[in-house]
Amino acid sequence: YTFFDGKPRWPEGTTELTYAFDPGNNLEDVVKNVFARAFSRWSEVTTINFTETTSFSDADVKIGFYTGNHGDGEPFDGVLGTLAHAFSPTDGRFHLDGAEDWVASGDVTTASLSTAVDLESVAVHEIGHLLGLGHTSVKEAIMYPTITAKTRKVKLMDDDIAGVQNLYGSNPHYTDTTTTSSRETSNGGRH
Amino acid sequence: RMFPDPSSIPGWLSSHAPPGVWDSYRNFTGCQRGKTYEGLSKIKDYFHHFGYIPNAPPSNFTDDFDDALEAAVKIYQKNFNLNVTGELDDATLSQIVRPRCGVADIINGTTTMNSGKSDTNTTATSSTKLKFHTVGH
Repeated sequence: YTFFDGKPRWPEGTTELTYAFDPGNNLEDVVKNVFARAFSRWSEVTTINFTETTSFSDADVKIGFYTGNHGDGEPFDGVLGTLAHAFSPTDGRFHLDGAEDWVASGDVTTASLSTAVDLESVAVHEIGHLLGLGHTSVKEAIMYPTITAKTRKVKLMDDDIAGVQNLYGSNPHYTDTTTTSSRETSNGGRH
Repeated sequence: RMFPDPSSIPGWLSSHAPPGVWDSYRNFTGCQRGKTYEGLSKIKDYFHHFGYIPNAPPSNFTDDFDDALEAAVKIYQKNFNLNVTGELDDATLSQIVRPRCGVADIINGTTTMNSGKSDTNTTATSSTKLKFHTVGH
């Protein structure tokens, strides 16, 4: 695992972060629930909990789907390519490419569309950045930079867990059940 | 586009999936150092964006397969556990065209991904994108 420059993290003593969705996206509950699940995967292993708030401007983590240039100097590029990006602590911006064919639930490996991307898989990865983790070369880890279309990869690996616990410590209720693979299911998909 | 589940994807859409934005990079398979290939500058843009070519030229990148590109390819191959050849071989291009996170891999010209040990505490130090992150706030 790696960290960002200077190892930025949320302030010492932080136990709860709020998140909100860009109201302009008008996301349905099924989509919001995906993010809730993704946040909980990190909360299970470390000391930070995430709570949804309706105040986008006041939220610690601001989630939005955008296309092309969207004001942060990092334009999205269309189908596949770059799927999402998130910023290091304590910025909190979490942007996803609105041009992707996002699948919110179900078995994405059965999707008939070759460009289908599992939303939760990408969300779990980006939350790692929001917490302060960089990319890793451990292919099975969540923080590995690439993910193929029609693939689901949501379980934190040892590398991910060790990284976030280095930053914030372990959830006292967390029991280490060695994770040998982060993929619940997968297939070759597009690539 | 957002689909609640795979079954909600319309059938007509499945047969009209557009190519990924990086799929054309496969055309550069087999390109070698010292030669010029039309459009190769786009690969350089890719490597620059993700931190593998730290310094961008004042004007656009050339289409030359130069030393900087070869060095970038080697670091990329190391980061992604590929054979380190410095060539745009099939395995490397297959990795490059995969969808990915927009956050950079390389910081200050130092590889941050492949520390050799999964439990090594490696601190990323900078990159084009991360620099943007830290300066921005």
